[in-house]
Amino acid sequence: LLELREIAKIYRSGDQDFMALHDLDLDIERGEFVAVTGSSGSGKSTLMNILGCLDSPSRGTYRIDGRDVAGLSRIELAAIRNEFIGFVFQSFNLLARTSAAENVELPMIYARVPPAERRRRALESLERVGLGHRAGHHPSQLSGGQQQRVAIARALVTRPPLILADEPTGNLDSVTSLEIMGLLRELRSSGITVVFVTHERDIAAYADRQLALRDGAILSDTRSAEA
Amino acid sequence: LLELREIAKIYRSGDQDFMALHDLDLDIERGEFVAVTGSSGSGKSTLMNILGCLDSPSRGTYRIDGRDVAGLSRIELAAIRNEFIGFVFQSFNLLARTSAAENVELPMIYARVPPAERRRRALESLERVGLGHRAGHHPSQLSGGQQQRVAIARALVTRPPLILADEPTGNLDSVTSLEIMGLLRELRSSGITVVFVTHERDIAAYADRQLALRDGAILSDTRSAEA
Ligand SMILES: Nc1ncnc2c1ncn2[C@@H]1O[C@H](COP(=O)(O)OP(=O)(O)OP(=O)(O)O)[C@@H](O)[C@H]1O
Ligand SMILES: Nc1ncnc2c1ncn2[C@@H]1O[C@H](COP(=O)(O)OP(=O)(O)OP(=O)(O)O)[C@@H](O)[C@H]1O
Ligand SMILES: [Mg+2]
Ligand SMILES: [Mg+2]
Repeated sequence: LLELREIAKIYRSGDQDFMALHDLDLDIERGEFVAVTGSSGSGKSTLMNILGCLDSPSRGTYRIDGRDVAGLSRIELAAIRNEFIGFVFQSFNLLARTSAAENVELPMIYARVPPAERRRRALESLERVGLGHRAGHHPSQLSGGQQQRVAIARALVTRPPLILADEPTGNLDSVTSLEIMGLLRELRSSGITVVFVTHERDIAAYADRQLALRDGAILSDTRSAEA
Repeated sequence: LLELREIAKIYRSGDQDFMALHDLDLDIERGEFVAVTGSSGSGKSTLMNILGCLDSPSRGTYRIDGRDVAGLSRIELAAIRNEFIGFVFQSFNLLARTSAAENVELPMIYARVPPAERRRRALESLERVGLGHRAGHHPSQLSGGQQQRVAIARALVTRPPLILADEPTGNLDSVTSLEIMGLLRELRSSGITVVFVTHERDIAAYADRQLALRDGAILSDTRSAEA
């Protein structure tokens, strides 16, 4: 489904070049449940941004379902993101001036879902992350972990074929984290592909494949036995 | 050092009142190293904001070193925050348009530290969190965990008597988290009081006292034996 070949990402700041990813080859099949681990600054978010078509590599090719994304226009990339990918950002990226429910409705507006159905599905998605009672609150009226869960609810609401979650449990207590991981695992049993970044070992253990990054390269790629 | 008596915090949104903290009594002595745990939405950040004089309780009294903060003017409260408290926010709150080093210099500007010394101490503080090589970067050029560490470096740079850290390791891998906790523990051996929120059990274990919150109240208050 997702194919990265010889991917490199170089950030240029003034006179210094920094190589955030280098010589990265990666294949992810449909329905896989992959954890990405690695120390702070090792390139995890950079990799996720490339997988999510939010950023383009400096070198190498990225194919989604056989299609090279380098050739696509900005409009085509936006369409891929809206129709195909649900993204949970490391810093949530919620709209500050709208409620939790309205934030969750956003991907459905692109998909031209009618208002009444949008509302119903947004509330349903919020309930699944334990926030049905907070639907009307704005982000500033929510705790850190609640904001994180609104971001998760938003990424899941259109049931996209690919979910990319960057540290989805970083602000959540253990019980809530396990509920979220259970929710992601449930989705995956309906054929959805899930790639998530985490720095917690017991959260990474939910995946059936673990990619460890170090200094912008894949250090190890381990498939676990049937759990 | 810190004394909370019958603290309550009520958020009013429209017709609904929500009690984020209720009937909270708490004493924290100088030099203590306290972990605050609890599920998402249980009131941890609300408690930290009251301890840090960033928010006032709806009911009850809060005394710092015997002094009731309710009676203080906004200027006096700002002085207490600048001279006495180092705060690491759950969402970092870095200035986007200035470099990491300039962000870390900020508390020293209030303290009227001369420019050359400010620069030197900012770089030193960044090195202690492993970011000496990122001093010139702006927050958007830093990974999530790097931004978190800049926020930590900023809170520590004036060696304030009280450090309040809300999820300081939420975006950090295990190795970096342990380095940060080691750093906090080191500070505390020089008499600094540290209160930190975490949802990770092995991070909470660094403290010699653990406060568990539930639904806005203290569920348990455990002191560990000499570790
Ligand atoms: N301005 C506000 N208006 C209404 N409710 C609020 C407001 N700010 C916070 N709350 C509510 O108060 C409760 C406690 O929030 P708080 O941020 O203290 O939780 P927390 O324990 O820090 O959670 P987390 O672990 O998710 O960061 C939450 O249920 C939240 O929805
Ligand atoms: N715009 C940029 N300019 C320069 N360097 C950058 C830029 N964005 C990221 N970097 C650098 O690229 C490296 C990788 O960043 P990335 O965000 O992918 O790390 P990460 O693995 O997600 O880390 P974390 O666990 O802390 O979130 C970091 O060292 C960071 O400083
Ligand atoms: Mg990251
Ligand atoms: Mg919080």
